[in-house]
Amino acid sequence: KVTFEGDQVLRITAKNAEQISLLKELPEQTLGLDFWMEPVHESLPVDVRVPFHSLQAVRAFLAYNQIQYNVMIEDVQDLLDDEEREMVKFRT
Amino acid sequence: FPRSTDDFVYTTYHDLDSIYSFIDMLVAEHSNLVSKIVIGQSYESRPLNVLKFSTGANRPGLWIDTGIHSREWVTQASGIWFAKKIVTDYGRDPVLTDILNNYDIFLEIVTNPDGFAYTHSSDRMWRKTRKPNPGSSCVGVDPNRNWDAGFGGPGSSGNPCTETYHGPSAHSEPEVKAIVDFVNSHGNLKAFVSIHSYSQMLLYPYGYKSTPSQDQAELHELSRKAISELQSLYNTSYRYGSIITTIYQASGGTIDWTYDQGIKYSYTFELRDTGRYGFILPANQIVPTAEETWLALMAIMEHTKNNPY
Repeated sequence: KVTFEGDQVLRITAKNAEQISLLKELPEQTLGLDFWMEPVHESLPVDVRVPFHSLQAVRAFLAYNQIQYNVMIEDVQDLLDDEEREMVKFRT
Repeated sequence: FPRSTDDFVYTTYHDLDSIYSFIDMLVAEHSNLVSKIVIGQSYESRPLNVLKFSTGANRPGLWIDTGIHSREWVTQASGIWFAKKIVTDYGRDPVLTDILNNYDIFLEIVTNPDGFAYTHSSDRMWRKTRKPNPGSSCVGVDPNRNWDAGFGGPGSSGNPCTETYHGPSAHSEPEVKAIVDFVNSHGNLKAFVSIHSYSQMLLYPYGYKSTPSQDQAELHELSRKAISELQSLYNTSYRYGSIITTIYQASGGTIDWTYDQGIKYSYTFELRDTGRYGFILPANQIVPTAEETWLALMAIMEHTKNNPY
């Protein structure tokens, strides 16, 4: 079973088309990124799940390019564990 | 397992077996109103179950599907709630009763069962189907890029390892082909709503081209009405518009194909999240999400009934 310990979901707020282009150029597969909301237009947020092993690289990239973001989900696996516990509780 | 759909727990997520059991229980409890149609099989040979709510023969139909992207769990959970809502309100709610006295409602709750089973067993973040791609180590096709509407165009990918892989050819995915065949054989669907999550949007064609649909003005006005109904409950705000102007270009999408088949009222919902949980929406938001969405669905169904074409 795939687990997501330490993975985070970042909500990125691009301020212009140039920053959207930079986000589109991120090496998605190399970094293992999972765009929950793709970089499309600065009027829409970009949500991306970042595996723990890529977090530092992605944060450095955002900081270097002065792209604003906040952490939407601190640890994806924690949230999934809650979800699972809830289901098991009702099942039992 | 609950002995009736009254005991069923709508405030938690369920696995595939539980949902299939719910479907069979609902049909057994309301056999005069509800029947189960199996429109085909998934790649891994799971039944593609569609609930048919009908009070008469040879009626025009309204289609609702949830769960075409398997990780969007709040949609399948909302589909379960919609099914119970329909049998509960028929005969009580005059608007729904009038709709069902003139139209059939078809509801496919788990449109991508292989992907959904996989989110429970192996990878909660799985989105696509589970059919292997010859020549690639990557599995699955995005079932919302596999339709014969701008198939293979910009806004979908030819790389099997991406989340928006369109597949080897239009309707290559059995889960998609089954709906295509159903729509063609039924031949009299008047509304088609495909429900996704998340990002709180109500979208209408087109996604694969920037040419406005010929019914753009009416679809836009109906969206506005539906969204204000939705927002009236919990003040959840939605954007609305055509796919290509509201989000991005997306080719091979479901409702572009259904619209091109002549089903005028073709819509896609992107349900909650309000920007905190994404696809992992807590179970305590299932019912509020389903309740508010239902108000918008009723607006679309009532408009369809009042504007026959």
